[in-house]
Amino acid sequence: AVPAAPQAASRSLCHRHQLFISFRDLGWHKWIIAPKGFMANYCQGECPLSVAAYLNSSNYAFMQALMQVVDPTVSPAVCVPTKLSPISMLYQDNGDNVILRHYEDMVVDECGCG
Amino acid sequence: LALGERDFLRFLGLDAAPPPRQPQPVPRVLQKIAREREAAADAGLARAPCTVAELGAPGDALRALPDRGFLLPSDSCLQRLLSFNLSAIPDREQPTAAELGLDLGPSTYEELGPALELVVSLVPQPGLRAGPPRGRGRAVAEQSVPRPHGVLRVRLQGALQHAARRQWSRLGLLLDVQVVEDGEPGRHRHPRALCARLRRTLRATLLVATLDPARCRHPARPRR
Repeated sequence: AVPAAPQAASRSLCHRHQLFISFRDLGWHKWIIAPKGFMANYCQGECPLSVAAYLNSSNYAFMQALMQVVDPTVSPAVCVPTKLSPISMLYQDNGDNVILRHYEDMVVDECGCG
Repeated sequence: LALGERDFLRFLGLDAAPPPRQPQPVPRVLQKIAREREAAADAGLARAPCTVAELGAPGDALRALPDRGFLLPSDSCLQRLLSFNLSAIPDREQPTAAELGLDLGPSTYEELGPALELVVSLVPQPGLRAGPPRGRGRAVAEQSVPRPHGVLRVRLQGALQHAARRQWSRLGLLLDVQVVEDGEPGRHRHPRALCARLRRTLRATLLVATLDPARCRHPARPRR
């Protein structure tokens, strides 16, 4: 039987949290020319059986949550990125060269149970 | 986070933090590409993974290598040895495309024309202190420029591959600029003002696209 969908989104459930990484705050602005930082975001929250079927989850996340209910020693399903997007960074290397590098999967757009 | 700095630098492909020297000027072409990519990302437009679309080649990085060469005494309008440090490209990265950008300066009504003829030749293993190259090597690009202004782009994939095969640490190119008076090839003269300006202001940058197989296992095929 499929568990009932959660009535209201709880703050403790798996969801995307905003996280802006400022290169200036980290002192990395000395070699990173652009961007000034990026919205990295992160995933955090619980993936209980009652929501594992609804929260953008993989089928395996539901199975793992189910197994965890049966056997508490099984680790629970975890909150992970389900959609990521890239960024390009412009920076300077040790030889005064300027490099534009493309990094796939750097920004968390969506989270789900996995 | 301070502990993570070394890991982050390695992630960027750097062995150590660049020393706090004068920040390098960012070539306009890289600024433009970076702005366009940022705008596309903000608009949610998807990019082909592991492709440097701007050069139509596979890759995940685009380097602007500054010219470390020098002017050569010559009867031409301008002759310059262009020298680019290829050792800045780590061994693990494969060069996939190269484009030479020659900034011919702004255009004004007084300086429209005359036309130029540019020849770029490969110089085997140039050394900065070795003096001028002996003779001209294989021509890798020849181009007529009817209205010399702005940035001229010359594709140099063959020259880069040649240098990479021979594991040269530098790419040396001989740039020879001749003036074509009245658009008639062969009637080369030396309009002093234009040539003097070019000798003073010409800037060269080599854009190199590279692919790191560890980051890009299945690069998209370049479009024809």
